[in-house]
Amino acid sequence: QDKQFYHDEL
Amino acid sequence: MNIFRFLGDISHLSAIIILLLKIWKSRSCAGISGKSQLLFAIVFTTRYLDLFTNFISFYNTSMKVVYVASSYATVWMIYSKFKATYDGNHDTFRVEFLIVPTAILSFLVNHDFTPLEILWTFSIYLESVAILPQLFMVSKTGEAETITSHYLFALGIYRTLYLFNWIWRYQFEEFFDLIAIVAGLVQTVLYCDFFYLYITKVLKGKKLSLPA
Repeated sequence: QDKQFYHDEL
Repeated sequence: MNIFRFLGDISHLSAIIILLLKIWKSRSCAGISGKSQLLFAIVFTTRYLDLFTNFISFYNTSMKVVYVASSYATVWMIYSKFKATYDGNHDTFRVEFLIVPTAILSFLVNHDFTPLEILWTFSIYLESVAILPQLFMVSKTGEAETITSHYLFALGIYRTLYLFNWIWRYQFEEFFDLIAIVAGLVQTVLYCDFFYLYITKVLKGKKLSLPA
């Protein structure tokens, strides 16, 4: 998945 | 993960725990804005809808569960369990002036026009102004309990630390999310006045009192 849309932050 | 983001999460978690304990132990939510806590519950709900569909790490999932559960527990204590101690007369900020503009903006400025992404964007924008009812209430009552000012300080520092996290991630991961950064800047700026009072007063053992 595109990193941008991959919200890995809380 | 980097130290700034980790410290930011710890600061955020401690703010949430401080507030929960303050209300539960003192069995009172005097001086606490129920509206801000409602907004935080909305922020976590709209941001963590991917809780079950998008596993990132045990840490990420467990923190999300704790944030959502504790924000609902706080709202429940304010509006139900200890509602007799809720100071509604001073908690008068018009939250519709926060929800409507942020909702519209999330439709106009986002990374991807999909329901999940728009809700995530809305939660980011809303979080940046969610503390306003609480700060407004403190300015209206002219003071805040010391424990409440510790809560506000921890909450304000969390997003300030996230700003450093984004600098770090831009530097070392070429990652940056302009929406989160701009909203985080706005959020941190809103605390500046409080930070000044906290550092000049509360840390000197005085009570936090705003020039009414």
